[in-house]
Amino acid sequence: NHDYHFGLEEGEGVSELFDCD
Amino acid sequence: PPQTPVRAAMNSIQQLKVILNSASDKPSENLKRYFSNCTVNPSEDVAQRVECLGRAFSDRFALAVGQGCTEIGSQRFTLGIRLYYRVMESMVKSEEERLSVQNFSKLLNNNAFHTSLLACALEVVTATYGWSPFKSGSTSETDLSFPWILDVFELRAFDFYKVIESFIKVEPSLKRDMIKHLERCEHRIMESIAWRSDSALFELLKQSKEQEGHVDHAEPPST
Repeated sequence: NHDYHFGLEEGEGVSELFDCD
Repeated sequence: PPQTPVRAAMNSIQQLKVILNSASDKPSENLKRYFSNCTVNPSEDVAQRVECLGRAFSDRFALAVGQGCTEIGSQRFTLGIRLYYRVMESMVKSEEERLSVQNFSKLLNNNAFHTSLLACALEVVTATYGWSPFKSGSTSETDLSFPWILDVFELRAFDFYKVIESFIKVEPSLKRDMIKHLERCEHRIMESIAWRSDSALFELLKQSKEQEGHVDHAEPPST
C-alpha cells in the first residue's frame, strides 16, 4: 500500500548487485 | 485524539521501538546457520565491523548532537543493529528462495554489502527520530539526515543505493512515510550524489569501458 516503484527484475537482487564490482 | 504531526512522529518512534525491542542485537540462530553454510564463515568479520562502525557512529553522533548525548547515540545504534540483523536474515532468506542456493559466501563476506545494509538500517532509525513537522532550518537532529550516514561510514553512495529496494521489499514494518524517505534517498543518489566529482563511479565506468575495449574518457560531472 505505497507508491514505491520496484525496479529490480528477475535475475537482479543484492547477490548480483554486490557481485559486479 | 486527533492525529497531529507531533503525535504521528511519536507514534512512528513507538512503533519502531516495539518492533525492535523484541529483536536481538546479535545474529539469530537462522542467521548463524547461513553464516556457517558459507565457504568462509563471516561471523567474526561481521562482529568486528559492527564494533568498528559503532564507534564511528557514536563519535560522530556525539560530535553533531553534543558530548552529553553519547548514550542516546549508542541506543540508536543498538536499534540500528537490531534492524540490520533482522533485515539481513530476511534478505538472505529471500535470496535463498529466489536463487535456490544455500551458500552466500560471496555476499556475506562483502564489506560494502554489510556497511550499506547497516547504513540503511541506521538511516531508518535516524529518520524516524529526526522527523520534524517544523521546517525551521538546521537543528542538531536535521544535521544527522541523509547523506550524513554515508560520510560517517565512508560509504559509496551507489553501494548504499544497491540495498534500498531489497530492504524495502523484505521489511514489512516500514511505513509509507519511511518508504517515501528511502525513495527520496534513492533519487538524491541517482540525480546528484553518485555523480559528484570525487565519486568512485567515474573510475568504475572507465574500468568498465576499458574492459569492453573502448577507451573513452568518462564525462566529468556538470556544474
